[in-house]
Amino acid sequence: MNIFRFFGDISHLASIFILIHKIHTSRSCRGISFKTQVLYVAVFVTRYLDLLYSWVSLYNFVMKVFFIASSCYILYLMKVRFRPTNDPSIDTFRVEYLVGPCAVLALIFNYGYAVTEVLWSFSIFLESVAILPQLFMLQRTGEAETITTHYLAALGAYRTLYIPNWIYRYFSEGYVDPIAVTAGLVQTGLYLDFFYVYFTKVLQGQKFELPA
Amino acid sequence: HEEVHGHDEL
Repeated sequence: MNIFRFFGDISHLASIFILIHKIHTSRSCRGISFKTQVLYVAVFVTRYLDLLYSWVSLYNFVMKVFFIASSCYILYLMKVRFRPTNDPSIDTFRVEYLVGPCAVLALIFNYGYAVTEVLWSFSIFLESVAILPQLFMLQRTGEAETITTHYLAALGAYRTLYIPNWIYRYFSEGYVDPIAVTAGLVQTGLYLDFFYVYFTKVLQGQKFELPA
Repeated sequence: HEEVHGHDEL
């Protein structure tokens, strides 16, 4: 564990709390892509199957359980509790274009032909693109509530912090995970446009609005 | 192998 990974994980936790807070206080999941949230459940469940057979640390265990539970809770909020505020008609990204290629990539690039290893790879690839339905929705509507942009910024910060974590681990432990690094770089790249608007507008006190 | 790719990251 190093500070980059630690604060990355904390940032990831924060993003989830921000999202849940947004839904509760506004009593609405407007502006949130249900598809992205479903993909995150798929990511966490397929990646954390090792909860059943391997022990890393208490920290690792608690975080994994939290990510699975909180992502399922968000689906419940969106589909049951605040269902009327969820508008599927603007959440139109075709998820099969993400899941299919990720499954193929996982079969080609993995660390061993075991079901759990292939699912692990799949989850890494899927996480890297899971935010796309959300960003697509943002693009379509052209604007976002400020709190939603804080959610995305915290998620983006989590991904960004994993990069110095890998650099640190390479030099301190000689540890490199090529699959995680490659997918992680792609994932972080997806946030660049968003970050630009976030830093130049939202953090200057303006509303998140994309140019028409 | 297990050592290097133990998947200790979240």
